[in-house]
Amino acid sequence: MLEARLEQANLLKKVVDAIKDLVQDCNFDCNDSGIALQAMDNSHVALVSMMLKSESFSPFRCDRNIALGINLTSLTKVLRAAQNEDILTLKAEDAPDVVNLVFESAESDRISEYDIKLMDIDQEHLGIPETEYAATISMPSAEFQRICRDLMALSESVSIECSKEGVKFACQGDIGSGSVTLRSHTNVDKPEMNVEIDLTEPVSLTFSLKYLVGFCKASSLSGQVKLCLSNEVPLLVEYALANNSYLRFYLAPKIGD
Amino acid sequence: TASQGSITSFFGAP
Repeated sequence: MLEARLEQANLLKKVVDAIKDLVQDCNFDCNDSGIALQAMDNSHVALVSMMLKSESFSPFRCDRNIALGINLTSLTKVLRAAQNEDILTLKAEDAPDVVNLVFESAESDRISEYDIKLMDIDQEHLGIPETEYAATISMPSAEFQRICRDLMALSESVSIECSKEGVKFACQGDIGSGSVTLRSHTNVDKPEMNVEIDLTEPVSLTFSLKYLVGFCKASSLSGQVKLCLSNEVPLLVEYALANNSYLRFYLAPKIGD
Repeated sequence: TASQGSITSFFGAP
């Protein structure tokens, strides 16, 4: 059986909120290392990969592999009933029909309990190759969100060019063009404001801004976001969570520009 | 203009 207790419902609420517009029905794969999710969007352009390590829960117990097929719209409805600060416990039997969610208020004696019916989801699981990326950029997640939103006002796509000079986000649209260039930057007092660019070779790729703006819904999960790029491979956008847990998005580049 | 690539053409079956 599965029993996983989160100190704050907020974490799951934010994760689900960040991915629910991209993917609808997903398997939450539970085993003794934690709870994982991998799903592609309907058009097979983007892929979400979430890992909530067992260390992110206290306690965490999962004796055998259990796949919880959950509709994220349903999960959102139930999670809306949880206060951000509630303790959240997920429970399921070994061959479950439902997943049970319990929300406990730390301040009052209120206990809420919900069951969500599970779905049988036949999901294609993709192998993501280990990649030595040519460029890795760590930057404030709010900054990345702002750049994507600003450029989307002008264009559907953004080119991300990483060179010794820095990283340049550029777009061209009907009304004109725009670009934002960032250089490495260290803020001793506020390390969350750091921009770190690790480059082994110059990279230039073009991506759909609609997807990037969607990924940025995860910005509240982490002060920093990591962008990993190599020519002609999908972009990795990673939001690191506590205890080595993470929420990752992969986005296929536009080709033949 | 550029065409949108697909994730499945980069990431295959494990």
